[in-house]
Amino acid sequence: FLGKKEITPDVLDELEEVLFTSDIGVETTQELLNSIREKVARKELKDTEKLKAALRDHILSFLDIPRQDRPGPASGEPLVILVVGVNGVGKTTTIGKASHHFRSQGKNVMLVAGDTFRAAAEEQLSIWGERVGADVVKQAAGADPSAVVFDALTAAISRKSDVVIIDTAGRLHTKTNLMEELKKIYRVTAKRLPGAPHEVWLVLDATTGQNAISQANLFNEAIGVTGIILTKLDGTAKGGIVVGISHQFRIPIIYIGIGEKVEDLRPFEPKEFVKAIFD
Amino acid sequence: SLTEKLNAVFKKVTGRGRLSESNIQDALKEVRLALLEADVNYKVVKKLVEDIRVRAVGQEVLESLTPGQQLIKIVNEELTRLMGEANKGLQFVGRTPHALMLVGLQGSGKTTTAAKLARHLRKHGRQPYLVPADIYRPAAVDQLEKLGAQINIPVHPTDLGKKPEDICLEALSMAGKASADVLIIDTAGRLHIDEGLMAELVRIKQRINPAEILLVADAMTGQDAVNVAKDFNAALDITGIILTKMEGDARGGASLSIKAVTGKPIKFIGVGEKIDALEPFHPDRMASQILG
Ligand SMILES: Nc1nc2c(ncn2[C@@H]2O[C@H](COP(=O)(O)OP(=O)(O)OP(=O)(O)O)[C@@H](O)[C@H]2O)c(=O)[nH]1
Ligand SMILES: Nc1nc2c(ncn2[C@@H]2O[C@H](COP(=O)(O)OP(=O)(O)OP(=O)(O)O)[C@@H](O)[C@H]2O)c(=O)[nH]1
Ligand SMILES: [Mg+2]
Ligand SMILES: [Mg+2]
Repeated sequence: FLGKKEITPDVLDELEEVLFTSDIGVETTQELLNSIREKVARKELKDTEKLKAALRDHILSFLDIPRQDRPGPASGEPLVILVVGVNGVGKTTTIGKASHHFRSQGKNVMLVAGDTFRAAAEEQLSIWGERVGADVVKQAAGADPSAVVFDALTAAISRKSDVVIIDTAGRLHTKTNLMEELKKIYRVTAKRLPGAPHEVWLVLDATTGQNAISQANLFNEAIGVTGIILTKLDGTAKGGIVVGISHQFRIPIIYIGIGEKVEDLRPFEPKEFVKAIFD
Repeated sequence: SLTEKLNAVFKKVTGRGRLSESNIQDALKEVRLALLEADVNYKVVKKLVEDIRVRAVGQEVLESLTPGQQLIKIVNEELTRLMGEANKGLQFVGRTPHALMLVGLQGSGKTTTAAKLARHLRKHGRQPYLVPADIYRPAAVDQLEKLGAQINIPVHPTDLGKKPEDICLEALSMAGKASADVLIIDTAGRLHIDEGLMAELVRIKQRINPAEILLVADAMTGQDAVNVAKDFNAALDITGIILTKMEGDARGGASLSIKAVTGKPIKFIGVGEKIDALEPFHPDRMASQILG
């Protein structure tokens, strides 16, 4: 039969290579292949097409994590989104794109320049604010980010903004003092507006390898992550790291970044994502 | 750790006088998994494990070592050999001003590294001139200007209306007026598969004939590192690599993949966000970091 190849060890080796080279990682790959091997041993899978389909379905089940059922903002209060992640992954650019999306829904958006450390971080966010028609609240470089956030939320509440997106400085998850600073930003946000931040987006770069697991673990442990944004999928990296992360930490992937322009943000489509791994 | 895993594997094996084909089979599986977990590229791992196997089989286990330690010793030596000899640093030949070009994917750390290199070069007696050649990213020129101001290094007054290759050519002639002897060119982040932007880098190279073209790569990069490095090297014949964000807990296997596929030396590592966080690359330290 055409396409109904018998399952040989070579076939499993080939699939293992596909999974590894997509950055799915050792542990998750072994988990996926072990479940496939069991099915083969029980004669539940008789040819390679069925085997690939079973593998794809298993990966899809790892990605099938529902969004948290957290209470949204009360009426008249802004939706507050805190954006976090390590250096250079695309937080500020993603915020620009997300603001554009909210603006196209007719919403008033306020951006908070919570990165008071990196050179020209506020300028970068301001340019995005201008591009999409969002207010940008910033203070002098070197200001305490928690103070900027506190003041911005006060302004957002009085201006009746619909959405507030807080940009934070890139930080390695292993830097305790920076993670403490992030926890403080979180506490101050919640103090100023009980229930906020309603969403915490962890931005992950699709070119990242297994270190993404450590990133997700520590950011989640520190402040709780409600969604993952996977950027730079327009490159050649497959972003397979999110498979294990989504599954292990029960965090859904909500958007993907596919470029540097304002419209390059798409809702995450698991079937398309899995198909791209096998292409 | 890998040493513990290998010791556990060898405990089950009798006859500890020599590493044999059969007793290192399971051990090599552990080595393979450790390298993959460290983000070394799949194909690079395959070749490396085979090289280790060939070296290990028939080797006598030294009196002072366990078979696991003996194998680790071989793995370490193979990794260090692949990582290359201790680097010779930046090579500037010919008339001044020399140009140094930084290239790489979006967000890898080029702009920050440009400032770090400027500080490093001045500390070693040179007169750097920073050139912002990224006309696309919002506030990219601002970013390099602010960094230059922090360390009192002149920054070329880039006109956003000009093409990067023309900006660089202008900077080359202005460098003399700033009595600078080395230009550090910060280019825009780009995908290795973006033909138009890769062609832009080739044009810059042709215009200013840089002494060094350094690929700035993120230490946490996964399997994709080989694709990126291969394409940048094919287009530009890079002279070296700088690995950034090395002070985190990334195992840094991308370093091995990049070295294996380009053959080019890793010259520096970025070890922090501050301008003084730049260190020369040590291949033996990298090998032990990869092994965890
Ligand atoms: N190709 C591509 N580039 C992206 C994407 N998202 C962001 N970038 C680029 O990645 C680079 C870094 O983006 P930033 O938004 O500055 O990243 P960041 O996380 O805010 O960086 P820090 O604040 O310095 O930690 C920029 O050049 C962006 O244009 C994407 O989806 N695709
Ligand atoms: N922790 C750490 N962060 C670094 C290091 N080098 C650069 N960064 C940070 O990485 C982020 C991105 O750095 P940039 O210099 O903007 O990167 P880039 O390659 O110029 O980015 P694009 O121009 O958008 O392609 C910033 O937050 C830097 O502070 C490093 O060695 N360690
Ligand atoms: Mg940012
Ligand atoms: Mg830059």
